[in-house]
Amino acid sequence: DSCIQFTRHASDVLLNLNRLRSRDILTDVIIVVNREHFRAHKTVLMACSGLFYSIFTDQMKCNLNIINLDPEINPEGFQILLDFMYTSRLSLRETSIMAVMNAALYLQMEHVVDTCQRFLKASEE
Amino acid sequence: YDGVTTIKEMGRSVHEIPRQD
Repeated sequence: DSCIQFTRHASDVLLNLNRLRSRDILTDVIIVVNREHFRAHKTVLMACSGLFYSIFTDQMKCNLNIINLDPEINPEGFQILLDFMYTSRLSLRETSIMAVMNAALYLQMEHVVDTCQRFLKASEE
Repeated sequence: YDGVTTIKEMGRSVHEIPRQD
């Protein structure tokens, strides 16, 4: 017996999901962050964020298709995290890293928070 | 897949969805 492992399958599928997002195909939720709107797929959001997982597994909330985030969350920080969810690449700039970390904490994306903290610490050193 | 020979395929695994139709 043998099997073939396609080593780039995860990135090929993720690229296709991002193409679907950019063409607004089968997106099923709008995330509102301080009046800015971001369309996305609930399944991708809940696969990446503890907060979205708890929202979309809650019988009372799973059919919501507009979600307003806490007004404290910065739209740019959220946008960077949304792009990360669909590309695995997290854009880190001096001017936005705190907004990204704050949004990641709120979205319960602990691994991103830890990585940002290590990046910050390393850049201070 | 214990005990099964795994052959790694580095090429594309699925079709690529175009940026637009």
